[in-house]
Amino acid sequence: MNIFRLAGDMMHLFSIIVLLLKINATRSCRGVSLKTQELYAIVFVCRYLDLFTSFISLYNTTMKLIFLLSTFTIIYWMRFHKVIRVTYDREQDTFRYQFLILPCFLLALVLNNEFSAMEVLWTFSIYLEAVAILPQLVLLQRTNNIDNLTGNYVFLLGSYRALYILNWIYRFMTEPNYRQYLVWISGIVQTIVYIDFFYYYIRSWRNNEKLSLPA
Amino acid sequence: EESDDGHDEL
Repeated sequence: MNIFRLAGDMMHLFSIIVLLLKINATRSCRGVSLKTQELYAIVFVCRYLDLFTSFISLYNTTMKLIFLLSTFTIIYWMRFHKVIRVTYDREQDTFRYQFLILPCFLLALVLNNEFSAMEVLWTFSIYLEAVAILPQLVLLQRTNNIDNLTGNYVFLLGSYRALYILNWIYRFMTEPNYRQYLVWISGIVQTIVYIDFFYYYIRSWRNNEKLSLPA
Repeated sequence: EESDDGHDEL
C-alpha cells in the first residue's frame, strides 16, 4: 500500500460520502444518474466476488463492503424512497447502458488473463468501470444548474482514478513482478473520460462561477 | 501481504 493508492481510495470513499450526504440532507437526488450508480453496483458485485474466496486484509474487505453497501443504498433511495425517488431526473437520465454492458462483457470474454468465471467477471468489472461514469456526465451536461455537491462527487471520483495511475507507476517502479496491462489501459481510458469535466470544473472554481458543462 | 497482479486493488 503506497500513499497514492491510499489517497486514491480515500477520494473514492469521500466521493461516495459526499453523494450519500447530499441525497440524505437535501432529500433530493437531482442531477444524480441512477444508471451510473447501477453500473457501479454491477462493477462492485463482479469485482468483489473474491470476498468469498480470498482474504487480502481487513482494510480491503472493509472498503469493499462499504462500496457495495453505499452503492446499493443510493440505488434503493433513488428507486424506492418515497420522497427521494420523486426528485430523480428520469426523463434526462436516458443513457442506454446496455450498449456499455454488452461490449464490455464480450471484451472480457476475449481479453483476459485467465479464462475462468471469476477472472472474466473481474475483467468485465475493470472494463465496465472505465465507462460507468458516462451516463452521469451526460446527465450533468443536460442539467443547467449543477449543484456543488454533484460536481464535487464527479471531481472526487475523477481524482481517485488519476491517483490510481500514480499508484501503478509507483508499484511498477518498486515491485519487480508487478504488471497488469489490461487494468492500466482501462484505467487510462477511464481517466481520459474525465479530462473534459476537470477542465470545466477547475475553470468554474477559478472564476467563482457555477459549474455548467457545454452541450 | 499484497499480490502482484493488481487483484488486491479496489
